[in-house]
Amino acid sequence: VSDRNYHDEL
Amino acid sequence: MNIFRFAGDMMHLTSILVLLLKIYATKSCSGISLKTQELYALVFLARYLDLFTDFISVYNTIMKLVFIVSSTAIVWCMKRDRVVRRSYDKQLDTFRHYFLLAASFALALLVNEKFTFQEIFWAFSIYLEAVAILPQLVLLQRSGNVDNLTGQYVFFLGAYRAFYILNWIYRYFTETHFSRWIACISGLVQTALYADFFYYYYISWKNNTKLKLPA
Repeated sequence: VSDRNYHDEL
Repeated sequence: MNIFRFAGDMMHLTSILVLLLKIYATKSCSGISLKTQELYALVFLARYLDLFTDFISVYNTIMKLVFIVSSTAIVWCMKRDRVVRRSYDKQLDTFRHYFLLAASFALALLVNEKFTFQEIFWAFSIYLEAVAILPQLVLLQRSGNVDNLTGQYVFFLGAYRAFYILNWIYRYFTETHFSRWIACISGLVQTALYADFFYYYYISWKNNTKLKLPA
C-alpha cells in the first residue's frame, strides 16, 4: 500500500 | 501500462459506446438492466474518489471522467428520457440489487487494504463491480431473445474482464512486488460470471444464429 500508484488501474 | 491492460480498457470503453449506440439509435433500452447500470454508476463514483487526491496520468484521469459521465448519463436516460424509459423491461428487471450493495459494503468494511474512507470505498467498488452484471444476466435469461447490440454490449464487458486477467498475469511476472489480491480475486469471480454467457455467445456466433439463452 506504500506504493504511490497502488490504484493505477481503472 | 501493458498491451493487455490497454486492450481491456478499450473493450470497456467499446462496451459503453455500444450501449450508448443502442439507446440512441433505437431509442430503446429493452434488454438492458437499469439495476446493473445503477450499480456501475455507483462503482465508478465510489472508486474514483481518488480523482481529487491522487494523480496517476492524464490517461487515467480522462478515462475516469469518461466512465463516470457515461454511466450516469445512461442511468439518467433510462430513468428520465421520455421515449427511452417506455422500453425499459421493468417487470423482468427484478433482481434485488440492494442485497448486492449491502453485501459488498459489509465485505469492504471487513476486507480492505486500509481502514480509511477512501480505501473502504475502493474495496466496495471492486466487490460491487464483480457482481454488478448479475441483474443484467438474469434479465437476459428471462427475456430469452437477446438483440445484437445488447449481446455485443455484454460480450465486450466480458472481454474487458478477460484482458484484465491477462494484464495481471503479465504484471505478476514483470513487476516486483505485484500483489493486489482484492482486485485479482474479485476480478476472477467477475469474469467467471460471464463464462456461461460466453459459451452461448460463441455457439450463436459459430452457427451464425441469433443469440438465445436457455430458460
